[in-house]
Amino acid sequence: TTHSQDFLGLDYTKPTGLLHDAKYGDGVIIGIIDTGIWPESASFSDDGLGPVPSKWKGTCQTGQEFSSNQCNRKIIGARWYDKHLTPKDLEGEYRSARDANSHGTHVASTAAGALVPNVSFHGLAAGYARGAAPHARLAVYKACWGQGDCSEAAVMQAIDDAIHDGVDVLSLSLGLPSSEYYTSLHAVNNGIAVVFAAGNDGPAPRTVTNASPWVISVASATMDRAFPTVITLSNSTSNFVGQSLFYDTDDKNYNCCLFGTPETSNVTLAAGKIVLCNSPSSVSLISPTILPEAGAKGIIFAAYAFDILDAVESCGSMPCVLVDFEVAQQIKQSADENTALLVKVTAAQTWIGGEVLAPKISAFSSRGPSPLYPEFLKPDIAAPGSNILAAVKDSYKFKSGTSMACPHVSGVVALLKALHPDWSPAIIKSALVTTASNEKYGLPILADGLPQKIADPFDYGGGFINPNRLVDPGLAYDVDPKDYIALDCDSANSSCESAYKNLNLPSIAIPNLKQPTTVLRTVTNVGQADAVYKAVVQSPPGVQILVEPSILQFSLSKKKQSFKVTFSMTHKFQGGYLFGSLAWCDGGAHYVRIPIAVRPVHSSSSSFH
Amino acid sequence: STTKKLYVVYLGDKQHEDPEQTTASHHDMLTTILGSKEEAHDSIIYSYKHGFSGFAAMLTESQAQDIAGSINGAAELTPTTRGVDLTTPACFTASISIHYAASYLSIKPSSVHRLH
Repeated sequence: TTHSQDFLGLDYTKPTGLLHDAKYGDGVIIGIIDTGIWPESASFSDDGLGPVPSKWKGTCQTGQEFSSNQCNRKIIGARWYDKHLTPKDLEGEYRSARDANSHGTHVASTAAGALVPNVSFHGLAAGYARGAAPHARLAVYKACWGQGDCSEAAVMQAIDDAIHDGVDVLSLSLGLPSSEYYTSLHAVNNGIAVVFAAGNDGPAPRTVTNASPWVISVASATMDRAFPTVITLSNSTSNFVGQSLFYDTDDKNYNCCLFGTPETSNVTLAAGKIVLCNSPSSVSLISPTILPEAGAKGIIFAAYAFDILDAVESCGSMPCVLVDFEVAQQIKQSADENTALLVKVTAAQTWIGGEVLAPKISAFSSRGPSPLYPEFLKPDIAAPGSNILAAVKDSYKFKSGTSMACPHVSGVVALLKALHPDWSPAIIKSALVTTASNEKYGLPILADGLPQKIADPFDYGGGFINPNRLVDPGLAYDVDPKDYIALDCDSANSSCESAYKNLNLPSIAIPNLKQPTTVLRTVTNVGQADAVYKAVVQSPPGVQILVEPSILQFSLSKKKQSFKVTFSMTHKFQGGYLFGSLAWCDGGAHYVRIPIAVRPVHSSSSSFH
Repeated sequence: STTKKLYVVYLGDKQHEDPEQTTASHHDMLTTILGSKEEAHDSIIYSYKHGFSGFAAMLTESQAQDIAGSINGAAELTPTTRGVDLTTPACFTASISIHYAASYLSIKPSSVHRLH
């Protein structure tokens, strides 16, 4: 967070923009359902904050090493749920809201941490740490324990308590494939915006979780920050550059190299050497513990993405460097030619902006469509979730995951709530999706994975979150909560199909386009009363889209307008998803864009699907 | 089997404005199934009473089946329990259609979710 909030455009000192206009989120309560909190962290100082919002009806539950005076005007409430646990589950834990794991503290400080100067990880990523909504208040619900097990029963109790307590935003960085928190709808019905992490099972498709249509599902992205680490070979004048969190400034030469994977290397040969590893398919699987124990002096990983550098944080003062495959090959070639080759690794530096193409969707971020509900396009939005430096106990450490992306969005939602307290959770979600970015510097946003590609709506929904455009989205796709109840229908029934496809979401997904299909949507003018919008369609290849009417005229007395979108195939396609978009443009600042995903199906035979 | 595990019972919208009344209704329901107030009191772990109605309780499989039967008259069970042994592995749930459960009464084993 020493850079992520700036990367989002939340400039702390700028006298305009969402952060300033929303008074830094003051008065808004963010509920965090996680592993608890470390109350002494500087990120949870309440200096400069006014009284606890009068709507707060929660409590500060005392417990082991957590007294009631550890709540303050920042941490306004804390509850914990241990009734389902056995004594064994509680080993190494605090029977209180105190965070033994550190995940909850990291997440809470990312959403609503106070401004903390001089934060870094051994000098890396130095700056001011802060949450997206630094004056928002925190309500802590500890439902996850130990290594991060969150009992569904406890999470439901936390949701129920949060509804009672009067939170405005609920942030949940947890989940399970093929499992949804339906009870979160009750929170939404009470006006609470619910934000979920989309999961870390990417880059494979159909892995997105927490995909209920009433929640905001968050994908992870990188930001324009890198930690270049120079590798010098003794037989070469040229340097190679990788990335690491290596911070030892004593330049040392190491013997190079043993080759293999962390699992297959003959560890007995690793002593005293740098080990050059082909990383597993996901760098998250790297477990750099065996090789240091065997006496290895360092590890160079060939990796296809650098979006989980904290996976090698445990290397400590031993150099663990991620390089691309080309660099790895060149090092291997040099080592093959010179068995006495020495390697020098220089401490990592921090690069910010300009030199790094960003954002990119993180390789680990779960991808759509939802295996349970392909009728609803998920995830909804992307935010920074790779290599985030945030509070861990009394210190600051890197973590990566959609867990880290989720609280960035929760914080931004809190800012929006402060500015527009009357906006429904559906309008807030609509504003997030329709104003999101799809490009930077005129280049499309990319998605890390195998291979890297241009990102599509199943990677990032509407795109990368753009807080300053959120302030004034122009139009919004609102949803009457009763329409969610209508989804509770028999899928064989045609009225059910209608309820699914016409649910007024800021996206359109048609998982089986067999014949011309019409979808209904309604937009509400939340901007200037007299406005005229024109449809701008980007059709998926081979699919024709007709919008009727194609011009929407709003006035003081006509704030809502409905329109039809008809999809038909121009060619006989079979199988994969195709992507497009529909935008309503007023010729000025408003470009209200929603993503479209269509899967044309020519044959009804499932074998062709 | 007499082995107990944690089940989540979801009873939809709360029927009472007073949360204590909602909790009392959960105890009544469990007392009917388990046969005694004491056993109901000992079994119940969490009571959902503010935003919605339901509870989490330590139950045997047959007690869970009895609760499934008692709420089956009001609405269908969720796919997790519909026609499926309550001990069915989680992988089964992915292969069957799921309904939105906003107004859907259900009982299912409490699953363990992970941090992301």
